[in-house]
Amino acid sequence: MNLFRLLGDMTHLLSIVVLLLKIRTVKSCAGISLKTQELYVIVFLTRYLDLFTKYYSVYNTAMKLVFLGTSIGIVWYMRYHKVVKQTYSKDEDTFKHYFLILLSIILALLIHRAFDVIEVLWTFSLYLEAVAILPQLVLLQKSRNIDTLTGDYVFLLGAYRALYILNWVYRFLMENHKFRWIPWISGLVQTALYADFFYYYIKSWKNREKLKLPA
Amino acid sequence: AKVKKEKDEL
Repeated sequence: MNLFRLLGDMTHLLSIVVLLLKIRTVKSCAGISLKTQELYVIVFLTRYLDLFTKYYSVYNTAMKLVFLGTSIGIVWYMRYHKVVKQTYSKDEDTFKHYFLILLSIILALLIHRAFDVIEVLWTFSLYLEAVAILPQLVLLQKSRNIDTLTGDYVFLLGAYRALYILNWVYRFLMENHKFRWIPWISGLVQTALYADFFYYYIKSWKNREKLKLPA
Repeated sequence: AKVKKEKDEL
């Protein structure tokens, strides 16, 4: 475990804490895409299939349970909590996310390291995670004013995979970890999708003004 | 060992 990896996981965890904080304290999920949250549940379910068959460390198992539990909890809040579900921006969260699932399945069936169920589903989870943020980014562009916690949530979510890329570079250079096309390309695409969000987020932070994405 | 290293990430 290197520093980049730990920072990446902590940033990812922090993004989820910020989102839960927003939903629980403000009792609102305005500006949050339920579709992106649902895609994350699928990502974790298909990536952590080895949760009960392979043991790496307490940390690894604990984090998998936390990510699974919180992502399912967030979807539950947004779908079924009597107060929160009223605040869901249903009319604006219009991205056709089933299309992303289909694309990822097809790509995982075409490009994978081994053709077995676990490996193909793991590969699917990497492809799906790379594009899972799209419904959320589209929703942000439609939102007139993005509240601070939502902006922070998306920023942290983008930052975590950027830190993972540094972790892969470190492992490749220092631990002579083998070159991994699939996670690395997926991670690069994932981080690249945040590029313009990062630009506007940092600009709004520097100019101390409200975050606004161009429509 | 290889498998262990391979999928030890989240």
